Amino acid sequence: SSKLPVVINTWAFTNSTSAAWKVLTSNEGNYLDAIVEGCSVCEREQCDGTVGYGGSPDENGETTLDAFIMDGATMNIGAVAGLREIKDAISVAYHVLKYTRHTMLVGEHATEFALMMGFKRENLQTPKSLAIWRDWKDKNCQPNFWTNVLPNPEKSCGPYCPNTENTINEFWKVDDTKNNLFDEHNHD
Amino acid sequence: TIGMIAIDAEGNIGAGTSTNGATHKIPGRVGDSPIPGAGAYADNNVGAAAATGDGDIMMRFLPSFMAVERLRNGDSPASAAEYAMGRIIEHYPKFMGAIIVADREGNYSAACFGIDKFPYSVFKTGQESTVVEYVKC
Repeated sequence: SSKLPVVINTWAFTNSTSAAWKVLTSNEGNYLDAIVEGCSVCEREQCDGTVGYGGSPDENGETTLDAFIMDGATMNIGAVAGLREIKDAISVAYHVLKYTRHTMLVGEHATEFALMMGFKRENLQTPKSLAIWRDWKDKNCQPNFWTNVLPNPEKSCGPYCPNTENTINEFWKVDDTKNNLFDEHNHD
Repeated sequence: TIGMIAIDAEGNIGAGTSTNGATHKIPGRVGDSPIPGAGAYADNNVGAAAATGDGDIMMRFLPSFMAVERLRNGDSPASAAEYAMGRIIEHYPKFMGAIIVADREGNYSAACFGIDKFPYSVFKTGQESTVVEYVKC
């Protein structure tokens, strides 16, 4: 097609697009290398705080990373989920694709795989992510993703336990009139 | 999250995602980004797609796989993107998410829901630099 090659990515992360295009058109690598380089730029630049280290802290204040790469020529896939203490998530995913017959590795074992492949163990927390987490704790852990637990998650931090009293009126319901927890600045 | 599609001059297609997920998630939670067919999908015979938004919802519908299958059935990228979003919205009218879709010829489009407009970045033959395009949600 005369319209090829092409690189497209979600959001206005233009440095990533340009980096991928450069790889794709300058014989620096193939189309998968282009994906890895493009997404790696976002990881290093911490695009909108939604990609890479130092963003989206969990309830414990830890940042974990997820990444995925798929080869449309072979249908081969490499993915990591809940990757801890490794900054280069998309590159680790590519190592899963290239050097294993698996599709996805998760959590601490994905970290062990990354270390074996030569990646460096690093703290993914930053002063900014720590501040985001502390602010959330100071606001009684609002908002959060719990429902039907005690104490009321719309008012209190955990630890929580299941609301097993089984009285429907006593269940803490998700308030559907409230906005979604996801928006332009908080998304997968 | 970033979701990306790259197609070379020979029509080889790659798709990928990278994310740190949802803020204040329960430890251990994983979104749609690393799930095949949810965050992204690619097939040289057809095209590719990549999604972004509320991963807890999106992973229940495999929108990227759905969009690629719609391409396989003859849909345009725009129609495939809208269909994939529509399947989610039927069940979750307060959902927030978006999807980019490209066919193997290099035609592309996007669809979104839950925000005013969705920006996506494109670098294609004939352009000097990356251009940010928008689709109204």
